Amino acid sequence: SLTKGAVPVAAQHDRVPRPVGFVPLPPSCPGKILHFDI
Amino acid sequence: VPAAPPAPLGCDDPESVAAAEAAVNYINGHSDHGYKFALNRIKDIRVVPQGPNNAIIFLELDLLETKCAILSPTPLANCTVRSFAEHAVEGDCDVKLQKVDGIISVLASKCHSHADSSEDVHKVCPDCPLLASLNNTEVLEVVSAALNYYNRKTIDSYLRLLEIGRAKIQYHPVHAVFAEFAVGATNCSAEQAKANVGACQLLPEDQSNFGFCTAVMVKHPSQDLQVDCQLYGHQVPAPHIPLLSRPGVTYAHPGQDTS
Repeated sequence: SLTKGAVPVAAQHDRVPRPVGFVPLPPSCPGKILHFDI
Repeated sequence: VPAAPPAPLGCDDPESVAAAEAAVNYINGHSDHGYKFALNRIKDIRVVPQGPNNAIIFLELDLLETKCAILSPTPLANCTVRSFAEHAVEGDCDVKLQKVDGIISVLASKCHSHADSSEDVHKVCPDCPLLASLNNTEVLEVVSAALNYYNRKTIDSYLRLLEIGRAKIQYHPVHAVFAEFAVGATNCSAEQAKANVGACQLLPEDQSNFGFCTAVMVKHPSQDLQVDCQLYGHQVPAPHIPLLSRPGVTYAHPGQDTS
């Protein structure tokens, strides 16, 4: 019978680390408003 | 390893702005009603590669109406965008373009324009006059009175109405009607028109001379009418492909006097 193996806590931190200084890109659309928003 | 697909274009990237400018020039160049529109915002852009140096671009644009009539020779860059308090009109456009070897061309364009809501305008400016329907009786009366008044005073060509561009009615602190309308010069002088106005026809396209008038009629407490018309002089006529459908607007047939 299959039992769900408990993932050792330490391993959870083995995921690919984000590079230092990673900044998610701002959404590229919609663009900036040039006059005013209606 | 296959080359990674190019990063998706951002809406403010120079390439997107160039495509949007091409689209706005196309829209203004292929309309002969109303006013020129200026870019307010690139809402979305999608690029579909078609092969080396060949891509289809889909743009979603927010435009804003300017104060320049569509037939005005004023460059778009010099056209002031109508402010919020003047009851702005927005254009929503979907445009399909193609870019081949760096050259952008418009394949198709569909636009819809709509005025800002009265509530929004009054939030910013409680007493600002609001846009009126262009077949409002008061508006038609003011346009007719203004054009007749101008034709009686002018020593130049007799002018006929092409279309009413916009009109607003104010009730406080005075009751006033503001109207803007496009006109065309006819083959009559004002004197000849007095004798037989039915014979006065708009000049043929190769001699056309369009213009634009603004009129203000204060109706209360005392009646006062001010009219100002500017003729553009002869220019190459715009192609007749009206694109910006203008909701709730009726256009007088060229040369038809308002009555």
